[in-house]
Amino acid sequence: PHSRDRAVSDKSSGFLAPPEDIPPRLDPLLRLPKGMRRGHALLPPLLKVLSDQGRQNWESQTPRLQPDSRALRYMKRLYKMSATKEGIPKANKSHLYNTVRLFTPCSECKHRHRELMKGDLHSVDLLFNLDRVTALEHLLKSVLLCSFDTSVPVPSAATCVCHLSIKEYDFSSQVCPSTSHSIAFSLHFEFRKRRWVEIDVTSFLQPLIATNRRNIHMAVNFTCLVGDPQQSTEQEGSLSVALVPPSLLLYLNDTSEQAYHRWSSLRHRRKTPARPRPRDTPLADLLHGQGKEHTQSTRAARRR
Amino acid sequence: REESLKEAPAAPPRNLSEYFKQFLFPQNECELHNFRLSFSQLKWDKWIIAPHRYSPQYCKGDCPRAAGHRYGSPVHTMVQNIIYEKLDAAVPRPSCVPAEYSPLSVLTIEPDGSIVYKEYEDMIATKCTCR
Repeated sequence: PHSRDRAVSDKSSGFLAPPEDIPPRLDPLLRLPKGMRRGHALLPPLLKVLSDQGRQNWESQTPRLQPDSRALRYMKRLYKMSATKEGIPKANKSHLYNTVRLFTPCSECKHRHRELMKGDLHSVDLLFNLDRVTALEHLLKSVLLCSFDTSVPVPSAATCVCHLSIKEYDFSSQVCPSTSHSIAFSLHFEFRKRRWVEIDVTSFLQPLIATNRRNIHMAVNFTCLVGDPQQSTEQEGSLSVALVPPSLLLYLNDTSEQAYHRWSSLRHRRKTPARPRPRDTPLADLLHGQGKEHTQSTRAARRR
Repeated sequence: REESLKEAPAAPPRNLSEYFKQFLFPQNECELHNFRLSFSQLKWDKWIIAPHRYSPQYCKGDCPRAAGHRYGSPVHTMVQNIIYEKLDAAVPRPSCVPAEYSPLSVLTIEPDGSIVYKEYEDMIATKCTCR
């Protein structure tokens, strides 16, 4: 029909350009623009299964890097807090996000971490690749997720100062990365109670993520004092607890059509009142015809 | 209704409401049906971490000739039925399709190893209509 013809003609304009991982023989209507396809993690596999080649096992065709087990444990806990067992999002007014992405530092730097870990146990050099964040996902909050390797005996409480600095690579002059801006956070927490320490870095990373930066290179330095700062504790040396390379958590509002928008479902409910108010029907307008100026003014007021 | 009463069986039916029901609504009327799948059946459980099971549901059944208010159908639905019955049988009868959906939260592993929690719109059919 007409709409299908239009889609085919759009193909020449590249709007329906066949993305790399959708089989070429799929019905042209099923090929989606990159932004929409990448944003919807479920679409490519659904389309592949629907296409005739999709009968193979989707998994075998798209090898995936295995995520960090700690990060996976954290995200499973976030899922349990945000959705029911059947996967229905909980009606939680406070959480406006409909997308949460967790990035672990990219692999090539990890072995550098190992070198670092031999030396100074408190600072790590991190490079996050944010390619999976789509243009339609707007940042609401970003958190640095720190966890400590508590396989070694740790003191009960500690007060840590965390220094963050963003590194800018000036690829033209091949010099080592310069530090564009840094910030220090002072945190007090008790190891035994917290498996994770969350550091809100939203304002710190906002400028980078707003400029659609794909790679974020930062150095994190932890200096911890043992014991509770309130009591007089002798200042011991640095805490000999290995800092596991932190992960970066982005709370996002996906503005694409396929994403679930709480506010629109709330608004939708408000918009469809239980029964139309009598004065809203055309008949009501006729009945009130004599007070024309009155009706017109209320109508204008309602329109405003 | 008079015609159908003339054909009514002599013996008075035991259950009047059941008896009249057969005249009022089609037997397999358009309604929501349960369907439950697990992502392991599609071999997707390696990258879809949660939920383990997903119930998309579906709509199936015949639409009564006068769909009207019962399904929230627009007047167009009855017009389409009249076209099918009186004018051109090539025009399809109204279909039983979902009218409302609810969202689904999914936890997946991306190809680069990052983990994403996403809430998708329109993933579970919750109400059917005739259109």
